[in-house]
Amino acid sequence: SVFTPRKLYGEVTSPLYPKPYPDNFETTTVITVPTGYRVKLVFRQFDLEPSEGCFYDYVKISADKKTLGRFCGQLGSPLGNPPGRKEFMSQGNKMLLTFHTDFSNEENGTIMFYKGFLAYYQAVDLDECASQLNLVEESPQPLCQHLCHNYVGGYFCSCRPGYELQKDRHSCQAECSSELFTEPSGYISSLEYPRPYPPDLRCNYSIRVERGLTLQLKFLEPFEIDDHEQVHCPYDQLQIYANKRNIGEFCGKQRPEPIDTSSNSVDLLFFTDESGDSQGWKLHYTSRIIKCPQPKALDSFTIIQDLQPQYEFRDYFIATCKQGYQLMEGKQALLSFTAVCQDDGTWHRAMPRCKIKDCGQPRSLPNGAFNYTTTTGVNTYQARIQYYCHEPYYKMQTRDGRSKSERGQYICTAQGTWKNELAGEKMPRCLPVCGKPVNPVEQKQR
Amino acid sequence: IVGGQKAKLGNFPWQAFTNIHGRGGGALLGDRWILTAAHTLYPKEYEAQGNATVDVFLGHVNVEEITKLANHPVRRVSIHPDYRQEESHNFEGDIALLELENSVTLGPNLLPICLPDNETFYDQGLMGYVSGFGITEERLSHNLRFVRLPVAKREDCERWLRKKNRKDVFSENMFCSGDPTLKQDACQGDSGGVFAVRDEKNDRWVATGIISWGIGCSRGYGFYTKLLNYVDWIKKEMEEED
Repeated sequence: SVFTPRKLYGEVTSPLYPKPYPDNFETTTVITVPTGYRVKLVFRQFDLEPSEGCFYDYVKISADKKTLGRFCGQLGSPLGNPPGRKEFMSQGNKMLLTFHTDFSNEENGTIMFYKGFLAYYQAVDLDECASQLNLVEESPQPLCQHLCHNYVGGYFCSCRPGYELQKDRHSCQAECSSELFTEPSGYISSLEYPRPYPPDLRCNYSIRVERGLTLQLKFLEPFEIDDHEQVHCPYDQLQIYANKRNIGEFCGKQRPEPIDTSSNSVDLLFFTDESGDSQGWKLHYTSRIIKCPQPKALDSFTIIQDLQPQYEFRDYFIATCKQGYQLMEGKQALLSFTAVCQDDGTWHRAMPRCKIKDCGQPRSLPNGAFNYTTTTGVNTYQARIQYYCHEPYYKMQTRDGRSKSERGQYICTAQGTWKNELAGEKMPRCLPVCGKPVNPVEQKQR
Repeated sequence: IVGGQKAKLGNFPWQAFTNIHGRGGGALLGDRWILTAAHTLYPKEYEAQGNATVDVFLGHVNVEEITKLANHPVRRVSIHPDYRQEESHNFEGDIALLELENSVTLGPNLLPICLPDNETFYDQGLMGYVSGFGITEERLSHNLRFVRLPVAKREDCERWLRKKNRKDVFSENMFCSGDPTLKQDACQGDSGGVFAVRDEKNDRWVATGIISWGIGCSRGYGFYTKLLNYVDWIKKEMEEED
């Protein structure tokens, strides 16, 4: 036998090709391509002594323990069996080509010369998975226990969700101890549902959705977990946790009512014992965005800016006060206020109040005083006072033709300070009056 | 004050009583400035022996009472740059300002006097009042006294000085008042007080001069620092706030 190198393509010829091949010759060429490929063979030249049943000279092709044909003659000859353009394929990665010649090549006493043959072969990907389908029909032992995936030159197996590929890279075993679901909605079921679930399961299905969402669970029919009439879930059970807090343990044939978990983090633990024949369970989970209560002002002076019809997680609102009022959080005065809707549906800080601005006791005026033109002693927003100087010894300094009453009038402003319309916060001044004695010298005697 | 009379409370509410190198006078400007004569602080023919204490009293016409009303501490003393202590016959620039540590509270017995704003206050014969706690007919006065004197004619005062062969400087920054025929005058202890004129037009009293110097008392004319010529300096020193 002659072995070809294990290559993806090549050619095989008769001895001395294209010169006439020798008599009394037999050789078998073993064509081998890499594993995962099949062999495809095509003849480009074929010129062998023709004979009835290819009895004298012939080429025999075999693969997979089967003979694919025995060939002789040439195209157009009435005798023999030339292969023509036929493509020969092996199932495996090996093909045998046997070339046989007898002691002479004569026709009616005339010595004939035949060139022999030239054949090309190439490796063609073997779809192992397809062959598995065929094999399934023929054999109860498939290549992959669950799923088969072909690729050029090979294949690999995988398992259905909840199962793990074993070291033999073929078989699958239930493994559902850390199943994670992060889509906002979806379905989760016990293994093989609605067919009976496997024994000895320790499954953990975790649903984790974004903060600000809350999960709802709705079980579908059929719902069946091994149960006992007197003892609560002694064999198999489905436990549900929301935010690490147990919210229920279920078994039996009565599906649980829809559950609003009020959480974005849910864990389903499913334990089974070594026996049982229940159909299992399936649920549809959905998530709903968390809403905060509508913000409501605590007094008529608070303004909620751009009030929205509803507020969801991460939404915020800004509260301000009407002019002349001060934002207060407890006893703390605030410059601004923003509250953010939290992932538990509450506002991160309580609604503030607006307290009227207090300008405080007006500053005392050296050599003068003030009186209230609004309610005495009230120093809140829009209160008014009038400063005056102690006349006749002092007079109020004025400018630009303003009267002393204009200069002395101060209003408690929205900023919480006493201000004069023109001078702002600057205090008026009481200037000494010169040369005006109350009791000037007087001489009567003439 | 010679030939005058006792003042009543409130007649001259600007009058200050000073005690520096002896008794002196002054006038209140605003509510924290005392106008006085430079020579009350730096007397002529006096050899300085350290800084004298400056006592300032305000608000009464009786020496005993006014000193009971407490001394007003002085923050700063400002002497006019033209004043020459060493020139005994030259009272040029005899003007000074005392800035009080604290403003005083004005009232009927304590009021400032105004400053002049034109030359009409120096018209010959214009009557003014001179007041002080100085000596009166060789006696120290216990009360504020005043005398009414006319602004004298400059030429008369110059002639009177020449006649007396005096070389004392009588500059344009001074004016004189009184009359050799009158037995009325200011005297020692009155220096620094002001020559006050009633401004009828504006219904106010104006200080036109500072009692400065004279030859004896009540035997001729008295000489005064002409305040109109120093108003700018005074205002600058007081840094009048708007």
